[in-house]
Amino acid sequence: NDESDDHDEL
Amino acid sequence: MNIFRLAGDMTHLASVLVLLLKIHTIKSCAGISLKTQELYALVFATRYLDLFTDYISLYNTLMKLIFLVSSFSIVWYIRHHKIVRRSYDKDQDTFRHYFLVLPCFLLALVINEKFTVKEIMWTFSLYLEAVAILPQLVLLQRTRNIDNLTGQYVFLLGAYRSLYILNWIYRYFTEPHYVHWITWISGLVQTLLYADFFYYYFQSWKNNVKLELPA
Repeated sequence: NDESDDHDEL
Repeated sequence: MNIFRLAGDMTHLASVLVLLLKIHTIKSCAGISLKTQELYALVFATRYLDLFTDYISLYNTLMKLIFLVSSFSIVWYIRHHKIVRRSYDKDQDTFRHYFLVLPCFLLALVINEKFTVKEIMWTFSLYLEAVAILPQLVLLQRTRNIDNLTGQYVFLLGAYRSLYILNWIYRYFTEPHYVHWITWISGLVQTLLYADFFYYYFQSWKNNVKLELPA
């Protein structure tokens, strides 16, 4: 799932 | 975005603003470890490489800019400001923080989610953030007398990490795909480093005595 590579947390 | 993460980001922002306020108003950085501030500047510089490439949200971009500008300006103040630099106690702030950078980088090369430059730098920033507070905690142990603003600064940093752990627990239960062991373990290690400081902070607050850490 591509969710893992874009780190949406600061 | 959930309430724990928003509260965590706001607490983190408050910790940086408390520090900037302290340095800017009383023109002093007594009790503050420059080494920890340099490590934080490096953490943000290596974590926010995607600042201009991946747009996530206005909030995300804005906060990244604030953290970058504030962390680098704190380092600038302590190193170059003609008045503030005089209050920097370099004889006490002796933690060899460069010894933290290399192991974190090597660990990031070995344990990461994806072997790409961006991912390795991001993982490096996670590991480095976990240990970045060490020079500051060592300095607090040495100087013993902790002034209120410095105590509040470290307290807010610990609170931000604790709120982030609640955020991860919340996301784990609400987002099926959300599994980031590396983030969780390094975040947990970082929060545990604050545990003993928290203990003494609450003791001093409860007994209404000046915060002192045991030598």
